[in-house]
Amino acid sequence: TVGCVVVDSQGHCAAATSTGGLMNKMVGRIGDSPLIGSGTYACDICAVSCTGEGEAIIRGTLARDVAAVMEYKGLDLQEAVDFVIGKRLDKGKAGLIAVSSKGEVTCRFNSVGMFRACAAEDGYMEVGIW
Amino acid sequence: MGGWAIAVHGGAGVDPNLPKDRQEQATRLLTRCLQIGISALRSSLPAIDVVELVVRELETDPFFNSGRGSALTEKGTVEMEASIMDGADRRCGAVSGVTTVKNPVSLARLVMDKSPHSYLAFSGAEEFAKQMGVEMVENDYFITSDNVGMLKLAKEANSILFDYRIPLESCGAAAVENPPLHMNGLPISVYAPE
Repeated sequence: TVGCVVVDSQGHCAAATSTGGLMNKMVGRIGDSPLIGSGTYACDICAVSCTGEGEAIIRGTLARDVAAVMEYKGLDLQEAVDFVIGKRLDKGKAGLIAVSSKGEVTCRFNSVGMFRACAAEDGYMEVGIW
Repeated sequence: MGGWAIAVHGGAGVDPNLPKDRQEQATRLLTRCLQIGISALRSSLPAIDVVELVVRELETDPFFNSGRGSALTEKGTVEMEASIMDGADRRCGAVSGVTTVKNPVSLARLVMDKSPHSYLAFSGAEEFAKQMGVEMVENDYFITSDNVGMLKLAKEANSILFDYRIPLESCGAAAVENPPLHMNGLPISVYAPE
């Protein structure tokens, strides 16, 4: 699975996710990536793209949950991402990338690693696997 | 306002024994795609255009599990899916079960922009793709020899796997000698990193 999340200079957020799914999957299997709210979500607060065990991400409505806890619990982006990965994955392994309308960017995963790269206008840049 | 920001991912659940050269290949690809996004943001492209642009690039490179290089179904074919969402007005588009569309994320964008719906799947998505005139290819364009090998392994293990590419020395007998981490009930060594 691959994904991208962006907040532009106007503060508008967007997210996109694309995948081939699981190796040896049944024909017709649909995972989390095309399900808005599970693998992908964006609103006026943040944008999120998820990857990992699709069925666990679906059960946890992971992408939407990040936005929901920011909106209803008042958490900032990092707190929301930590909460969702820590509490909402139901023993599944997954990761996500997220940006906020304030220009924050973060990623979090509970798997062994996640291929990711982040950058911000203030010069921050990180590329990592582990 | 905090300025622009961007993040890109190529999948989770990486084999801890991924060879150095594969790690370097992955980081080079991620860096290249990140730079494409950064250039687009510096050119004041809106967020929705930037995410589509970057994911198209990731779909075209066969390294990760999307577009070319996608995981295979039990029948050895490719079925892809993608979604895109614009946070400004929460418009969204998604496709599933696409088999001949070169860039599924762009088809998802067209569902969002040019159809009255949010999600199209299988034959309906393919028909919409033809109507929209997107670039279409044969299904075998997306199939790589690495993935044919991984499907064979998966069938031998009688399992459904995350599509992660692994070095051969990290599976089979070598994996048995060093008790593996587990994910989804299966040893991490049978997963190939994306």
